[in-house]
Amino acid sequence: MRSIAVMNQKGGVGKTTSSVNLAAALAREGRRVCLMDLDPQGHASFHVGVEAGPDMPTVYDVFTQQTTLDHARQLVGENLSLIPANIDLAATEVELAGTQGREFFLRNAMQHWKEQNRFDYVVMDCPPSLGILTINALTAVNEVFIPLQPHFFALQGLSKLFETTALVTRRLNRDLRVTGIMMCLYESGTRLAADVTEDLKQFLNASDGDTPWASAKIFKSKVRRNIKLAEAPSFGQSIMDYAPTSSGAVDYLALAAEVLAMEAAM
Amino acid sequence: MRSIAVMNQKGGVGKTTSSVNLAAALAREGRRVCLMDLDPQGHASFHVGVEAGPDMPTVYDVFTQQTTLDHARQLVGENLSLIPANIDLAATEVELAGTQGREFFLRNAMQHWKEQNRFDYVVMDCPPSLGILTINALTAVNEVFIPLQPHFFALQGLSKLFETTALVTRRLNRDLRVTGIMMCLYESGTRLAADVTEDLKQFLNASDGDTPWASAKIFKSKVRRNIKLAEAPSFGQSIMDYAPTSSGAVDYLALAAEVLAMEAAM
Ligand SMILES: Nc1ncnc2c1ncn2[C@@H]1O[C@H](COP(=O)(O)OP(=O)(O)OP(=O)(O)O)[C@@H](O)[C@H]1O
Ligand SMILES: Nc1ncnc2c1ncn2[C@@H]1O[C@H](COP(=O)(O)OP(=O)(O)OP(=O)(O)O)[C@@H](O)[C@H]1O
Ligand SMILES: [Mg+2]
Ligand SMILES: [Mg+2]
Repeated sequence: MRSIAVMNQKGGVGKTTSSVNLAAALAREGRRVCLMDLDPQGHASFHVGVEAGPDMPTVYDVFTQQTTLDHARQLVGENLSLIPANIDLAATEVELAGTQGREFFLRNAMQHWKEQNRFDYVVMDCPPSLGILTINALTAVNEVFIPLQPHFFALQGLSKLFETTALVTRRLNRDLRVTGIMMCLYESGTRLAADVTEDLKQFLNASDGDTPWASAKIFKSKVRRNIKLAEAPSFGQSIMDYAPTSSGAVDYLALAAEVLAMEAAM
Repeated sequence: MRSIAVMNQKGGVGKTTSSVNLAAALAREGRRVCLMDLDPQGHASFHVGVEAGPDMPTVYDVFTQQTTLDHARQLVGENLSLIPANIDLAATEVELAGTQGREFFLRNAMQHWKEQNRFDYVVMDCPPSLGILTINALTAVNEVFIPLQPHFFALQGLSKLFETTALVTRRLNRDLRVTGIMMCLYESGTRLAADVTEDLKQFLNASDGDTPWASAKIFKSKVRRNIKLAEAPSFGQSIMDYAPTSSGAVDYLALAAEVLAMEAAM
């Protein structure tokens, strides 16, 4: 079972768009996928047609140990399940503060899924912060995918992100690796996108071999800016359902193909 | 002296780009402007050519009462001053926790500027959060400008923002009003941008007359997506200096003209 945290503390860089569309594309290819919404804004849930009202079990109830992941799981498409989130999750940071073992609640809740190989892929949409929700994702997964908008300050945020990942790898989860970087909101033909992508490559090449991002692959498929990707959430559909011939669908299918190709080496 | 907090807790919606370019455009029109960087990322500072190293006084030193705003102020252009920020500011949230009167440190530091009409405009670039830094901006200013990207979830974030503003107005700063909403990263010709803008108008029209956003004006000038705006920060220049004939420069100059036109009614 591959477990992937889609994270970047910078806001609006494509975490949710990538989590949802990658999960949907992998499910389309026949993999058993569970999309997990870890953002109190509940955007990933909304994006697949789910608005979690007060009676619906959510990932918050898993954190407070009032329910299990299996009970919170909903089927949202063929081969595609969702663990929804809503604004209740905003309380988690405060409620878990100081609690012993608070970094591992999600990992513990997922343990039986790993043992039973319950899914082929678990994809976690992280909120734009490095707080307790993101830390729970990082201790629960083996892989991190980082969506990056190739704009000027992208690499400044990346350093901070890598720092946090290194800390978690050293102290809380020895299996954690940054395995993929997804270029999102890519403005083709602009020098800025090309320059930042080049800077990113050099940054990675200069990294030590023993860092958790040493073997991070920059996916060749760049997700180009496409208004269809911004429209899809309002219809509660993945881009593959909403606009199957759009460049957004083409790009996320190509990204999914690269993600599947990694399996051979695992 | 008009004091304006440029705020939106959502990341990457144009706060910094708007703070910097609006401040620069107003200065270009002869107004005495002070741009204040309230984000530990220091993007506004970088955007006007300032990288605050350990020896440079920053807004953090003002919060810790080790220096005054006058001492931290740097001239960065004709009629344009800056109060810089750097990563030190990240400590403020933790350091001020529980301190009596922590919501008013900035207001107190600015009091003499108001009395002396030291500037025509103070423009504050807020971080993407509703924490103590943003609260300090809200208690220190009379006006809030909200940059908004017309994408699907924009209004969800706006409700939360208005809630916070209402709370501050009721309890901490009776003079606070949301006076402007700036449409940023506007993709002309798309239905999504038109639909969200229309939803926003209806949302405001439906608001009670006694809310702090009742008279919020949606600026007619929309800031269109323009790669030049994303390139300018890397040169430490406003868009007016970097690419004076670009649509980015045209749009921010038009926005500044609307902001100046508000003076007549104040
Ligand atoms: N390639 C793209 N082309 C056009 N719009 C896009 C693209 N990718 C994402 N968007 C839109 O940009 C906005 C931000 O994307 P998204 O919500 O995926 O980012 P995020 O990193 O999850 O944000 P947050 O930090 O708030 O969780 C959304 O409105 C989304 O629909
Ligand atoms: N109209 C525009 N056209 C093209 N790029 C833009 C435009 N406005 C902003 N950008 C770019 O989009 C990114 C986000 O903008 P900006 O930094 O101003 O947002 P922000 O709200 O300040 O973000 P944060 O929440 O991180 O402080 C930046 O790389 C910026 O250069
Ligand atoms: Mg998101
Ligand atoms: Mg900013």
